[in-house]
Amino acid sequence: PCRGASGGPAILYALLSPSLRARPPA
Amino acid sequence: PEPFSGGPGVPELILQLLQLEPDEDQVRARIVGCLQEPARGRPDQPAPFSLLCRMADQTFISIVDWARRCMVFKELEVADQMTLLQSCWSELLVFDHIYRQIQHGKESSILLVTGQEVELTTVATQAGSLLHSLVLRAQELALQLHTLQLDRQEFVCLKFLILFSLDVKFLNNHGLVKDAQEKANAALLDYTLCHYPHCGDKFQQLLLCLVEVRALSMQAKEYLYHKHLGNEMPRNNLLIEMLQAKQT
Repeated sequence: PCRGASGGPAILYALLSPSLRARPPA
Repeated sequence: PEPFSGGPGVPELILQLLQLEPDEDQVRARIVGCLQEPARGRPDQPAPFSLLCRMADQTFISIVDWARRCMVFKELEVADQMTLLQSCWSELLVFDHIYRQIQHGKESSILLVTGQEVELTTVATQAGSLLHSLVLRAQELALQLHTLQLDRQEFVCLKFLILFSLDVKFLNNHGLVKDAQEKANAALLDYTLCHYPHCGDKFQQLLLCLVEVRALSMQAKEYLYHKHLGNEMPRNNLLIEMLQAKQT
């Protein structure tokens, strides 16, 4: 499964990553 | 509600945390809106358990939003932020639920983040024994904290302590996190001594309650895993993703 940069959950990474914050998950 | 209860004897850290507290009405409105949105692949009338899962997901998203605005946390690199949240996400959710029950102030029912009130008799008959026992254990802890007269200032400080409770050896930025832990502990001790001098061990009692929050969160994770193994969790569930992520 897709994971965040540090091996963590992808959705959490999307919520925290400055470059992805503009697109929060539904 | 006492949104910004400052005044003498409230440490600066706690005053800042009070300012960062999300508005409960706005959180409720956002989550209710999310739950009402139709989505592809979901039935028009989702099962109550599926709704509860999405409610928990959305509550966690609000918690992440709070953490992102928190001092110290917002200074950390994303890798450390993820490590911290991966270690305490279930405790923050449990503590959020418990504080809502303290404010709700009823032993016979629980208040959901959406504002809905659910009678414990309904939980007993419809939720299954595992979830029922979890709810009852949370009610006991809420009662214990109510008896201890947990106030909003202590709540925000404890929440901050939960966020930074991980041993710094698992983080890249040891110094910043260690400093946050020490400042939050000192602020809570100062605040309790100043505002509850008749209750000399309130600080220790509150920290003991965090041990129970952790135990309860472990039980909640076991419950989630049990539902996951039984294929009862909705797809793309954030909490299951958190559960399966590599733990420190």
